[in-house]
Amino acid sequence: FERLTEGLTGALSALGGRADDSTRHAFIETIRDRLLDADAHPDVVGDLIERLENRLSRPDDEGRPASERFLTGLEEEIARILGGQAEPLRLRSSGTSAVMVVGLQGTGKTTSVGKLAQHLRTQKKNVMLVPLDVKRPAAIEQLQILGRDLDIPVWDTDARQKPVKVARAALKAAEKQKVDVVIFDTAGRLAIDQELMRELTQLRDKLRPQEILYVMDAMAGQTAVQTAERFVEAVRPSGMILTKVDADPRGGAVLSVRARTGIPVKFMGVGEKASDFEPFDPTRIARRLLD
Amino acid sequence: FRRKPAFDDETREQLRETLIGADFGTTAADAVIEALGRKARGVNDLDALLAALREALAERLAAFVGDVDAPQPGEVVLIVGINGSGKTTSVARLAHRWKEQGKPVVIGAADTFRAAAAEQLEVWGERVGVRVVRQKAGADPAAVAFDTVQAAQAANAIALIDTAGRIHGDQGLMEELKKIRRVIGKAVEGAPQHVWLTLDASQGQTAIEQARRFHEAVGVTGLIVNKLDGEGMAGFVYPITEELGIPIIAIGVGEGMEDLEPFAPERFAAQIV
Ligand SMILES: Nc1nc2c(ncn2[C@@H]2O[C@H](COP(=O)(O)OP(=O)(O)OP(=O)(O)O)[C@@H](O)[C@H]2O)c(=O)[nH]1
Ligand SMILES: Nc1nc2c(ncn2[C@@H]2O[C@H](COP(=O)(O)OP(=O)(O)OP(=O)(O)O)[C@@H](O)[C@H]2O)c(=O)[nH]1
Ligand SMILES: [Mg+2]
Ligand SMILES: [Mg+2]
Repeated sequence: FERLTEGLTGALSALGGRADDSTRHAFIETIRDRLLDADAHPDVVGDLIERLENRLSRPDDEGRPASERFLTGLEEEIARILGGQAEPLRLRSSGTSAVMVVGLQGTGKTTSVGKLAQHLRTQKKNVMLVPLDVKRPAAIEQLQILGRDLDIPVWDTDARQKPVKVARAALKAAEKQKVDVVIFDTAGRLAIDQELMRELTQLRDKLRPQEILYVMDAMAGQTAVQTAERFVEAVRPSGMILTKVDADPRGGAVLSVRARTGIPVKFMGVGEKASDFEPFDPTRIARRLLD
Repeated sequence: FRRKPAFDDETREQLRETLIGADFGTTAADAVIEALGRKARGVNDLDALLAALREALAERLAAFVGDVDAPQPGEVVLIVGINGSGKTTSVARLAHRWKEQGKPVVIGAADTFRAAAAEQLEVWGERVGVRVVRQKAGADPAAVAFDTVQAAQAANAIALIDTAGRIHGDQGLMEELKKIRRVIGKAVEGAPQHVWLTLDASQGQTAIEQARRFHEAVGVTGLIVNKLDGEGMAGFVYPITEELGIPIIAIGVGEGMEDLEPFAPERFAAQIV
């Protein structure tokens, strides 16, 4: 967390490092703006700052200056929100597990399905992929190519069928073939598209997946929380995949979505290849947040 | 002596919340409020202020309206942007629009990297009724661009070239884009006349750095803001236009070939305020 403090020490020294009320207020406002510009949601930033001010109102037995205590507190609060180690996938110990992947258009779902498949295969799991995006041109083909490159079977989805029908047939077949994990790739959709969100709920009800992964672009802005909340309403995702982390965004959106929905971030995408997939590293985001 | 602020704290906070919530960023939000304060001094009725804000935003963005119908047969339009920002779908929409206007178009599938990228464009080409020039996966994108320009020149058509998504911080990929641009320039003097950057309306402040890097690499002549039918309001176009002066060409408001609208400042501002 050294870099975190470095970034803000600048703001600190610019404010003369004094401990009076107006300096402290200016310091807090600088941090607030920094976090807002890092794409963090104002409510989350507000809560964070409030908790820090409460901490500061308690006496410090080490006699450290308020600003240093504030910064250390900030690092700790951010780390707490983002969670410690990445939580593992929820899979059945025996039998076929279903994983459903959902999110807005273009966030990296299809690519992430390929990455997740590769990851599971290194854990000796036997995987099958099921394309459920029957709408986007060549979406089925995209997943088939990814599967072929990884030598992982892909269900032969008929684009003229409804996703729920395809899903049921594929899951039945996977269970029969004793597949360990079936991953369902769904079409990107707007959180405000009621009909498509209902389709997702229906899909979840029919598949009863062990894991529903919300795929979010790390560059998301201020509407990330309200969007995520709608996905929570529809299917209550059990985990998140944060993509395009290699674009090196400040990451305020993931901090905010994590804070407001509690969904643990399980993996992060750090590039376009199937191997560009890592367990979520909260320190990586935390460092960038206060840059 | 410090002049009394134009708005009371609560009013200022509400205005700031509106703009920050729309992804303006704090610097642009404060600048806009400052300017509004000079014009609407002393007005503290929030509704009146919001209306004035909407008007001010529309007025300011009116200076940055691009022309989606500017490209002429024989010219080259290059579509660039980060991964998933809607380039391929924008190409389909533009091709459809121009074809309906009677302009011949040849599409170039210069994304030779991503799985099924060329196939995605081929499906669109068929639906729109426009020829798609492509090579096999892994081919040199510059070579596809070159072929496309040649085919378009022969047909006196607009060459509309789709490229692979790329992260603005990836030096290697930005170099690849520069090479594509150079090769197009070799095929036709002065081409590409139009380089349009697609931006995802649901993203945050990273959009500004994207615009800077792409602009510095290949000279962006227009912005296309996609997914405005969603919740994102793309307030970042304000700091982008302010800093780089790049006009906004069009907006994407859905996933179909018809879902493209020329940029209209009033409607855009009305979404925000
Ligand atoms: N740099 C980078 N690119 C990524 C990452 N994940 C996905 N992408 C790219 O993002 C783009 C969109 O990925 P897709 O997998 O097609 O996204 P999607 O969510 O399935 O899109 P829809 O199905 O249309 O909603 C592609 O160019 C991917 O290669 C990542 O972690 N880093
Ligand atoms: N709702 C909505 N979806 C859009 C819009 N524009 C594009 N999309 C969707 O966003 C997803 C990504 O679009 P693409 O055109 O494949 O994006 P791209 O930039 O070419 O992606 P890469 O080539 O993988 O970098 C697709 O699911 C599109 O249907 C829009 O204006 N509104
Ligand atoms: Mg997909
Ligand atoms: Mg594309």
